[in-house]
Amino acid sequence: MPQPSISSFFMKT
Amino acid sequence: MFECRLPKAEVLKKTMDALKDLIKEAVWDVSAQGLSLQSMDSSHVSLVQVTLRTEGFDTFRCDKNIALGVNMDTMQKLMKCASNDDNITLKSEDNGDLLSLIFESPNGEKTSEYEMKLMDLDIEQLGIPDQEYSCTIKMPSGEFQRICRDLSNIGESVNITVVKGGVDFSAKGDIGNAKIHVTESSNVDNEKDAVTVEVNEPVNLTFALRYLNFFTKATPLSGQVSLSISPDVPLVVAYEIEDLGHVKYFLAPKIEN
Repeated sequence: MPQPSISSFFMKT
Repeated sequence: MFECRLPKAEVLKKTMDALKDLIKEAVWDVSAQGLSLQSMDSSHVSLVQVTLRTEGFDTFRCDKNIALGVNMDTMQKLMKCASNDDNITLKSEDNGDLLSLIFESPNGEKTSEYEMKLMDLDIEQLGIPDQEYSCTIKMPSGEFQRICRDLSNIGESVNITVVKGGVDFSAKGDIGNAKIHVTESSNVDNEKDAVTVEVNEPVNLTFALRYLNFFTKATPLSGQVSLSISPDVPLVVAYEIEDLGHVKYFLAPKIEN
């Protein structure tokens, strides 16, 4: 199963 | 000028142990609120966030906000030079390139001072929103560590299914399958032994055990761990550090092919 990157879930500040 | 003092080095040693396998470099942000750190692991799969609040320190002085870029391996090595019972002082000038770590034995007869070179790091920061979760599980941290370790013998991933009153942790692999069911405690004398399961709606998600096993390096910090889970958002694995703050890890669920 593919593992999404954590950065795709949170906005950059 | 930044200077803070903790009565026991042990808590900071354990905090470094909880981080150093996951992240190689990080920035400690120092403000009047305390020390905080946020970093993704090198493959950007997980995120760790640490807060150590001012109120938990013996003394805390921060004249202006500063960012202390550190090599985690180096800082952990230096922290290991402190005895658990030593009190510890961290000190840095506003525009300095050194962090002083001063360890003082409880009887005051031995003082050790180490200086660590700071690094100029540009680390991407992410905004973590406050949100409600579908399920929150609280359980003994040692039990969660054991489950993650044991299921790693079977497969690479754990499927977590939360329903009212209990949680299933299951794994599948080439050698076979495993399922561990944890039931909510009905009556517990000691709070740290309790399992509580709050369910707004049942969830069923899959996570990489490799990262959960990294997260359980924080086990010595807290008797309890909390798992906050909602569909399609990162799992939060949180360890409270008594009277001082927390270490929180975030991991996105694996997605179906």
